[in-house]
Amino acid sequence: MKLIIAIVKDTDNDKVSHALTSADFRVTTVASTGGFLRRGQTTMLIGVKDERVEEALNILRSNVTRSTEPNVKSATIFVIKVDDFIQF
Amino acid sequence: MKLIIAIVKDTDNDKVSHALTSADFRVTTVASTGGFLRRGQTTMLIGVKDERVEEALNILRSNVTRSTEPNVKSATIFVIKVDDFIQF
Amino acid sequence: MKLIIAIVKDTDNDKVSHALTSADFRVTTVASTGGFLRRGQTTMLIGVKDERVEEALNILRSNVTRSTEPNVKSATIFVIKVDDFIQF
Ligand SMILES: Nc1ncnc2c1ncn2[C@@H]1O[C@@H]2COP(=O)(O)O[C@H]3[C@@H](O)[C@H](n4cnc5c(N)ncnc54)O[C@@H]3COP(=O)(O)O[C@H]2[C@H]1O
Ligand SMILES: Nc1ncnc2c1ncn2[C@@H]1O[C@@H]2COP(=O)(O)O[C@H]3[C@@H](O)[C@H](n4cnc5c(N)ncnc54)O[C@@H]3COP(=O)(O)O[C@H]2[C@H]1O
Ligand SMILES: Nc1ncnc2c1ncn2[C@@H]1O[C@@H]2COP(=O)(O)O[C@H]3[C@@H](O)[C@H](n4cnc5c(N)ncnc54)O[C@@H]3COP(=O)(O)O[C@H]2[C@H]1O
Repeated sequence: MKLIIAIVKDTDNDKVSHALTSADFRVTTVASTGGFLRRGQTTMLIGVKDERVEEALNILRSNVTRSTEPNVKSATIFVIKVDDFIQF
Repeated sequence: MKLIIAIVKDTDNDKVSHALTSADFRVTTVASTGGFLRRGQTTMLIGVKDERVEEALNILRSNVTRSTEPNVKSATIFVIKVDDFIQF
Repeated sequence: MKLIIAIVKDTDNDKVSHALTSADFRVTTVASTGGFLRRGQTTMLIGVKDERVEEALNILRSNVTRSTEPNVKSATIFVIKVDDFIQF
């Protein structure tokens, strides 16, 4: 299991969440703010099986809005190893 | 040190936080939203010594409200290894 | 790449974010709450190259307000290994 932490524009939140859940991914969203430009964003927590990481990244890639500003990307993503995943 | 990331219903936040801090755990809470049902939740960050992870999970397990909906769990939990823990 | 998760007082957010971005670090901030005293805080996500972790920690150390209460620290920090960092 890996935890994908994806930082996207808040205006992309609905489209990206919908695309991920439609492909049977699970998503938790947290409101966040960029440290430099101070704009509203969404930080998504997406726990995925190791073999589905690439698929989740591709869904992110094709559902975020292309950035129009130089140097400002559409998504910033950290992939972190999960030692244990538990639900009850 | 492990970081427990626990996603619980927002209505369980007070009871679970209180149970954890009463047992000498430290907790930070973040408001979050489910990607599918879009309900309010709390995402808890709980940094614990390796040997107390099980104890923290048991406190979570016995303080979340049983879910009444099929397939909807009471808590979703990621346990992640922490390379370094620092306070100043 | 490491992900620094730093929990600071919300009143320190602006100064710390500014100090980090002025030193060419990238920062994402999330509003959070302490589980025990229930005060407003900021949880910062700071993805940094391995060789700049110490520098980021020093900037945090010298920009948080000294705590005046016994046992209450100015910053609580987790450093976590990042398997993969992607932007698009
Ligand atoms: N210290 C600095 N000096 C000069 N320019 C700077 C800078 N910090 C940020 N920028 C520029 O401003 C854009 C927005 O940054 P912001 O911090 O508001 O919003 C950022 C931040 O919230 C997050 N982010 C990016 N890299 C990150 C990292 N390594 N750790 C944590 N968050 C990161 O993703 C958002 C978009 O980042 P992106 O790189 O596409 O775009 C960045 C970058 O082009
Ligand atoms: N691997 C993971 N990574 C990140 N966050 C995770 C996660 N697994 C669960 N969560 C979080 O926990 C909440 C409860 O998930 P649960 O699986 O119990 O209960 C879920 C599940 O029964 C169902 N569900 C969620 N996503 C689905 C999907 N893509 N397709 C079908 N059913 C879905 O709806 C319930 C509520 O989902 P919702 O997204 O609103 O809220 C989710 C989500 O915020
Ligand atoms: N291992 C960890 N995992 C996750 N988050 C962590 C953490 N250690 C610290 N934090 C976060 O940092 C804040 C400051 O913690 P500190 O240890 O300096 O200062 C703490 C500590 O002196 C005391 N405290 C916290 N929990 C306690 C407990 N269970 N029993 C006794 N004292 C506690 O109250 C102060 C404020 O605590 P509060 O919870 O409001 O706010 C905490 C919490 O949000």
